[in-house]
Amino acid sequence: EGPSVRAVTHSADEVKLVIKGVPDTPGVAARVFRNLASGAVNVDMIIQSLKRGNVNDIAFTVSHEDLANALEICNRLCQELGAEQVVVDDNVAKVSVVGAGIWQDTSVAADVFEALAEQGINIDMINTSGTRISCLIDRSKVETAVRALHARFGLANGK
Amino acid sequence: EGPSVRAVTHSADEVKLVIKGVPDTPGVAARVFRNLASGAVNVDMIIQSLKRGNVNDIAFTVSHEDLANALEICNRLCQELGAEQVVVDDNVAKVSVVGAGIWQDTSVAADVFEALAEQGINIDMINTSGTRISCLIDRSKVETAVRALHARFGLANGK
Ligand SMILES: C[C@@H](O)[C@H](N)C(=O)O
Ligand SMILES: C[C@@H](O)[C@H](N)C(=O)O
Repeated sequence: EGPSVRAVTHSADEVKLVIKGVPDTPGVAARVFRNLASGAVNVDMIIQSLKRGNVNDIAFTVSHEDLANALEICNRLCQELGAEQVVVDDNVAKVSVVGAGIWQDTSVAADVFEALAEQGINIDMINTSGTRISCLIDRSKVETAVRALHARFGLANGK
Repeated sequence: EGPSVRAVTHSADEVKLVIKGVPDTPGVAARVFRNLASGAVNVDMIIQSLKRGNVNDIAFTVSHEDLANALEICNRLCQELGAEQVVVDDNVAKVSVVGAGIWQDTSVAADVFEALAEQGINIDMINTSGTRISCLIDRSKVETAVRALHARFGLANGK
């Protein structure tokens, strides 16, 4: 039985935060998320990709409710860690395609990215697990994206 | 009911591939993964974080079996897209902590990262979803990591 896309979900209550240029040494991610946990910040996605030299960027998303708290903590950590800067992006929304066995077939990911590209939507961040492909896109495009993904996977555009 | 960590999983059959410096324009991710899908490459994690100027890095992991295929496709795409280079890292392993409701509590992520940091393990990449926190680490550290995560979450170190 192949992969089956079950649903498309989306959330506009996402603000992207990135602490750019943190030291790429053991304990840094632990310190960042322990501070956020102690500050009662609820984190949604966490994304860390390829390092650059001996630094890396730690990106994550939070709700609008937690943004002020998160920003204060990140700015303090940025100084303590000697990181480059904190980037905040409040123009993003998350769209996700969910289903069992998605990981089994790379063409599901290709379908998701093509459905967005055909609408001229730029993909800002990508994060996948075995049953979910999530993309951060421009918030103004989320309705278009959800409709395009529903159409691509033959799902009723549940209102 | 709070989050509950159910299991620790790991896989050493992961090779990290990154196409560095692809144009950050609609359609690029679609083209990369359509090519990989057509080339019968089975992709595990896909990670894309903050762009740099108007380029970005697209990172993903494949099994050893698919590496040669994936590399050939990436090298061709790198040229066609005018990207910077293709990075291959065959020293990585993935460790994941899985459980319902993990997303509800940032301290689970902090616990995962601290358990690795206490063993002196550097976290190479991070990718999370609502029920899973995955880290790419040095393959030589995977046994230590799995034991440390089992201990941290009070799970029997199932052989
Ligand atoms: C950058 C950060 O993730 C670091 N590599 C760590 O292990 O904490
Ligand atoms: C970099 C790549 O993801 C590009 N932003 C796209 O939408 O395809």
